[in-house]
Amino acid sequence: GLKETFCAMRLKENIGDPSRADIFTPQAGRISTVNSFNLPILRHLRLSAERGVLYNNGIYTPHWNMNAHSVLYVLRGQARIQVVDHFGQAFFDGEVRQGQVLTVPQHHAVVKQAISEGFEWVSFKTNDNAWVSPLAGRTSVIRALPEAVLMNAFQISRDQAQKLKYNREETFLLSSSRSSQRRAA
Amino acid sequence: RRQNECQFDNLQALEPDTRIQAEAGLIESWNPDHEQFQCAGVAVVRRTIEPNGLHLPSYTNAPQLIYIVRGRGILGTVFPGCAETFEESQRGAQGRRSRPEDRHQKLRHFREGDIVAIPAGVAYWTYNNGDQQLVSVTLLDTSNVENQLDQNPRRFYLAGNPEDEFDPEQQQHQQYQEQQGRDRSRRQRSSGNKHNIFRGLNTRFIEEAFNVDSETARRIQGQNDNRNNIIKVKGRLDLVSPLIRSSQERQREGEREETWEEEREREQQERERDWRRSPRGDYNN
Repeated sequence: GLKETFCAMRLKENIGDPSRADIFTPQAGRISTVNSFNLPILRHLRLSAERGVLYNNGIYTPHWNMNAHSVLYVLRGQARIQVVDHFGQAFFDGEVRQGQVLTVPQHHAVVKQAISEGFEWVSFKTNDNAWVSPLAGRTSVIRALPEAVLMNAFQISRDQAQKLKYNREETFLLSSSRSSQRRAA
Repeated sequence: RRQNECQFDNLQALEPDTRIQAEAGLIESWNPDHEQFQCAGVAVVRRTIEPNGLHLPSYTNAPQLIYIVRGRGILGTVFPGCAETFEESQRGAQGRRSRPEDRHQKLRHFREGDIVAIPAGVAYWTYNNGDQQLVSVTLLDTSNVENQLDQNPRRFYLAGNPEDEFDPEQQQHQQYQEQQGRDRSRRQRSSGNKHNIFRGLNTRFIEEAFNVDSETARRIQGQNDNRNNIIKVKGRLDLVSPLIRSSQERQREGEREETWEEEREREQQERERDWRRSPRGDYNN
């Protein structure tokens, strides 16, 4: 069965092509993912990858990797990245630039903002079907919580809780503080 | 699991080592560094939630099995990408499109004797909606393949200003504090080691990510919040939930509130009645 299983197996998948993006926001950036669904050999390797592009001042909203570590290699540009541990402390808060590698451990919250020339990266993930859990946006944990839980947990009003849940839809967004520098997609 | 971690001479029955008193409950944990737990690759926590207490949303680095020792409550889990299927109907004028009052992911009611399974990295919260203490024992399988970090149990809180239930230094602090007879809340503020995960992010990032004002962002970060891991809910937790809703409706009709057993019995009777009504002995579409 080796011949049938491995010999003719597809070994490559292009994730650099912008038209192949899985998540895309014209103003802020995109992500393409390769996992065991679109490249089955990754099931054996138990690995996957994502290729991301953030335009200038674009923010990839806070999220955590549920079932994998993420080892990020900077392809181009610079970004400010914060990684938060279970103590609620930023155990990485700094800038990364082209050629550098940053490891984001499983379950640790991370946020990225592109600076100056935008930011491009590739992340290697230690699970063939890596899941991300967003903290903000349409599919976020905050959106899925009842308003009453948010009100009590954060000591906020119902109006504030509603804004918290519904004010933001996107995974990628452009920083409002410097929106004049918006780039075309 | 490495075999040499299981080479010890005798076994002991262990009492909890760490005790965290919160606004509406108590968290007791066994030192995960104990050789027995290292051997088994697990950590154990006992949690007591007072009536109307809410254990703040959190997730862990390992899968959990929770056994409900006493009481009842509501469990809310958050699976990324799943729909918010518990939805309050719109209250706007007829024909006018307005946002639903609230919608969130499925809630589950649990009671004494239940085993609850929570996957690694899945955020959840629990609420004691009963009239007695809710006591549960949780096992975290830190050696599970789903945990790619080390074997140290970690809980990531999404709200509040909680203490670390697995921190061995916590116990030392606690003992020291008891010896010194100092106010515990003072130590909490002064230690400043444990916060929710939003606290580690720049406040501006939170404002941008949620499109909220700076005051809301600071509250999300749990600044000046000393209620700890389990908080007392103001009034009652107003949730979109079939059981709670029907209970409220019955209250509106002037009936007394049912006990858990009465509620279950009534539901069973309603199911049997529906069954009998159906001509084919099945539910109608």
